Amino acid sequence: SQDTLAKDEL
Amino acid sequence: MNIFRFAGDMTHLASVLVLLLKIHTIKSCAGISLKTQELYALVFATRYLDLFTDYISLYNTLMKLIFLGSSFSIVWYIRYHKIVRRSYDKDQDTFRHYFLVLPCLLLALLINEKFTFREVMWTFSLYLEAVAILPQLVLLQRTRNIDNLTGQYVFLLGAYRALYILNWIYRYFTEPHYVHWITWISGLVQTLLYADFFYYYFQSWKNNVKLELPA
Repeated sequence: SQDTLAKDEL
Repeated sequence: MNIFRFAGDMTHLASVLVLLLKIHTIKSCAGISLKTQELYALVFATRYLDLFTDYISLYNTLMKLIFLGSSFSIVWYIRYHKIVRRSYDKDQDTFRHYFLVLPCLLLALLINEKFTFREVMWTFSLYLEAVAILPQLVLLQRTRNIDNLTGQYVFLLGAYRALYILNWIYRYFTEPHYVHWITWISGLVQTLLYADFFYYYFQSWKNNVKLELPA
């Protein structure tokens, strides 16, 4: 989902 | 993971190592803002709430643990280490936490992608990270004598943010539906805060003189 895309960053 | 993102993370890691090196080997935290370090500890504590619930990669988990561990140990060193704490510029480091924390919390409650505890905390951490460097920049300006390690620490932090912007541009063009306004705008604000510092950093480097920020 779009959520996990941003949260793979630190 | 693209090269900009990786270089950004490594620059971030290097900034933390430079700071730990200064504190651990020279036993000095002169010129380092405890306020900024405490804000970073809060940033990581609120952002990495997913550490034990969502697994992304070993790299991701390790880096999160490193940033959490290093930020809290830096705060511990400055506050409690019997030698290090003597070099802390307490009287100069007067920025109030709540001037930054409260507006960021309010903004995160109002502007977020989803109104859930974790999402609001994550958004709060982005807003807070954007402004967490301010006490450090204020301290740099007050400290007439900026040592090399402190200058490099702030430079590396700024470089990390600039590389993250390149990473977002790259991802925007290579990944479908990669749009994250909250992350981008707060990241851009954060990077712009370094503009002035970068200017004087490069000037001092070019002219081979000691870094000093104008009052």
